[in-house]
Amino acid sequence: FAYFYGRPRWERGSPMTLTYAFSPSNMIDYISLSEIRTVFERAFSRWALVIPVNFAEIEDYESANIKIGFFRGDHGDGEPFDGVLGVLAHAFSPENGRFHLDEAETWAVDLEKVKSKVAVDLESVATHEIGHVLGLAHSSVTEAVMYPSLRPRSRKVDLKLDDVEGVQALYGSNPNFKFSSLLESENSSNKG
Amino acid sequence: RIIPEQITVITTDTRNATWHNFTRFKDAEKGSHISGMSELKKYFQRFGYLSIPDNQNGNFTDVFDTQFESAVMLYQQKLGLPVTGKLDSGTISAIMSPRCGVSDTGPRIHSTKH
Repeated sequence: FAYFYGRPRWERGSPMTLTYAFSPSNMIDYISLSEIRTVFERAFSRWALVIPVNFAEIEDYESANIKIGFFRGDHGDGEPFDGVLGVLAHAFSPENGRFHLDEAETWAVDLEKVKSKVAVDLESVATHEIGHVLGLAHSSVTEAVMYPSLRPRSRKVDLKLDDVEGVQALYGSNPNFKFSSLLESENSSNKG
Repeated sequence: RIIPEQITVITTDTRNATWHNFTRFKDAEKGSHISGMSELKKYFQRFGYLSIPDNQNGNFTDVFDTQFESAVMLYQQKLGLPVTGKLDSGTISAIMSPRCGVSDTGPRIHSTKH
């Protein structure tokens, strides 16, 4: 695992709650908002399971700690998106909170139902970008969620030991989290 | 009356068009001079492996020089690839894969809230 320069993290006291909101104007229309909400709720909960940080969705985009939206091309942050594939998304380090997805991608919440060869699993990308929002940079561990690339039609949502150790070094461990559960999960996925 | 089902197969390239052109640099190594390699150098610069050149216009050359070799090795190390310093097929394939826009090494997207 790795961190951004200066190892920034959110400073919000303990227990920490970070709010997130979806852009009222920059969303996609072929996946319902309720499905997108469900996907992000699951993605945030994976991180919340391992660190003492809670995530709560709020309506007010402007006041949210984490601002999520779908943008196309040059969208004003100096990091223009490039159309289908290439760059899929980006997020800013703490305590900025901007979380941008490339609107040009074929986003999917269920790869069984979406047949496009260029479909990108929204939950996998969401889980990865939340890692950036929390302060993790890219990892060299291929299996880790924080590895920088993701093939179309592939899914990588389970945090690996590398992800967990990295984020826990920033925020500490969730008292209810047990490493044994993670190892069991990794063993079963390896057998699969 | 049963109408035969029409099946339309749409094939779409699963890689970004710009990055797909990088296949032509496969097997390039230090000393190579391939037209358009400056675009690949821009990719490496974008993701934190190369700094903008010091020459007058700040443009990259098409030469696979020592600095670029170091960048390739750093990339291979960072992506968990065999460190060869050459643009072997595994490295080219990794470069063309869809990815996150956050820089791998530098504080390019590092920012604080204002």
